[in-house]
Amino acid sequence: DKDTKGKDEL
Amino acid sequence: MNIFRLVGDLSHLLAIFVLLLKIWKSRSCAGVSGKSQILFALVFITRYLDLFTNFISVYNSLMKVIFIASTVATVYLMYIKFKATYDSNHDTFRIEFLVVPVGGLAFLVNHDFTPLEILWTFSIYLESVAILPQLFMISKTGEAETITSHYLFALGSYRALYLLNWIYRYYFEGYFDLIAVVAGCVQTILYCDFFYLYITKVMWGKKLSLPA
Repeated sequence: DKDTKGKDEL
Repeated sequence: MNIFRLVGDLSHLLAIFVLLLKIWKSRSCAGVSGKSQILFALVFITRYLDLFTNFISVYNSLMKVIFIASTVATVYLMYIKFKATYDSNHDTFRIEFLVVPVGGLAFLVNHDFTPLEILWTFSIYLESVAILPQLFMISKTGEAETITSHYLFALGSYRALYLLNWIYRYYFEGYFDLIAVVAGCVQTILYCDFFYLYITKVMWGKKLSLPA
């Protein structure tokens, strides 16, 4: 369920 | 990026600057919990360690810098410049009772057992309870300045908007992060009592005072 784009949220 | 997250980030930015301006203009931090501000500074510092290693976008990097700088500036104003107006008698929440359990939980429940990921998880868990000293302080003083209640409304709204952002991203991007969502729900639920008072009182021009 992890987002592939890494931490893209603040 | 979607409208919920953008409005959420702007609401977060607004909250931080409303507080910073309140303290700067009134040259007083009466009614503001310095402990919550320290926790928020810790939240941003532990969350944005990838500021220099993981470039997402100009917007992302710029906001991270602004959040860290403005929160550190707020802590500076409260504990150094306007220290005389800091109400330490009412700001008595034991933040070690937050930091230690949150730190332990971040070690136990995370997506990846690496330093950066554990610090990010710690930051997410800590943010969900970082407002408690402020809410505790208001319950002790029994009231809050109107500007402080606007600050809290904007701050509480930001994570509520993030919940909508996560619903949007789940359906349109298949993005889902259980840790962020659960912590975001806890964080938003902690504001419910305040939201009720804000909407029933402050919206009608009354002062926010807790039932004694």
